[in-house]
Amino acid sequence: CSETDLGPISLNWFEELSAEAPP
Amino acid sequence: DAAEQLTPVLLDGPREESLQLVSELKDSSCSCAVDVSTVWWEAAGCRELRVVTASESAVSLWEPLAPDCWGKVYTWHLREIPVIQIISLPDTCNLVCVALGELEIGEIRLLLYSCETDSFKHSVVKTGNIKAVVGLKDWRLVSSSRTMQEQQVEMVSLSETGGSKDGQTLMPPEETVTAFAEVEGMREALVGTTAGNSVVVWNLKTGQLLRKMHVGYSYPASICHRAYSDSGLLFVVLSHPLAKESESCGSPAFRVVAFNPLTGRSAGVMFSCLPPGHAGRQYLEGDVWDTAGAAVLTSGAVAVWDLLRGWCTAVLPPGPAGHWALARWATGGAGLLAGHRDGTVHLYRY
Repeated sequence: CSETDLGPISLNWFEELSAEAPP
Repeated sequence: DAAEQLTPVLLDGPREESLQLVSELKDSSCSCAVDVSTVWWEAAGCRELRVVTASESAVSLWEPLAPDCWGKVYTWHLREIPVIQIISLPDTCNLVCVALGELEIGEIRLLLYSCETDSFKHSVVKTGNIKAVVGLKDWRLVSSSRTMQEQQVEMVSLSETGGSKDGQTLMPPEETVTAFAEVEGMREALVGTTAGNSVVVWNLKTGQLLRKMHVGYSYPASICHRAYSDSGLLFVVLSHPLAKESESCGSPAFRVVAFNPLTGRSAGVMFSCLPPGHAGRQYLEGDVWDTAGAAVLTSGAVAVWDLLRGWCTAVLPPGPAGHWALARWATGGAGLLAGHRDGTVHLYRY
């Protein structure tokens, strides 16, 4: 995870959002 | 705001010579062309790229007879409901998908050749008040449809015999979905644009709606054409048929926007604006292949852009046959198809 002008980014954004989103 | 600061660059004006006319095909029986596309077709052990043309009542398949000559192989007649568009299916063979309807899509059909019966046939895969549809890799089709009460977003897997197999319901956003684009290299990721001018992201395997990110009020009715993920950011190629002309960026036809899916924040990466002399009114329709965008302008010309540089690289002015009506990239980036309403199609190498 790293910080950019667009906020913290992650190469695994898809997996992270899938883990957080309602089923 | 970051996007507004970017200044698009025209490379010494558009150069028509970056498009080379390869061949022309003319459907003399066509009264009003509605779409053109290409499809991979395998026959007698030979796989070749064929052209598909559509009028309101017929869809025709064309094979290359010589380097600059095309012959019609077969015509599917669809007289009950008008054909609206041809839907590209990225990695299929011997299969054409079309949308039919009046003002909006009411039916999606597959047109195909059956080896078993040695005949061409067509079959219905979806009906309803369909607002948006896209063909994905691995023989998948996603569509959004509306009833009075709710919106349904659904993915179906297509079978080689023309039917639909498994389905997956996707969680609909509150706003109507206007377009879809698969996220390249991520089989289970799909993005869409909404009537409320947001970009939404789905997980196709679970049906989860992962994120909704606003595009901004400067660019109403944005349509997504292409998406890919790089370095933790989601890059989306949007077109803006109704964007306002501004002093800083002219009339943006296409934009590449980087979204951070974790925070929903975004930044414009590049504008591709209407070429000088064509500004003012916006464009009628557009198509994107890799980093190349093409659009039919209201002036009757076709313009082509390098979307990552923001350069307009070619303009096809309206010819003796009148205004251009269609501009589509051939499958695999094999060229640009530009069509007139009278059924004339020019194939250009780009």
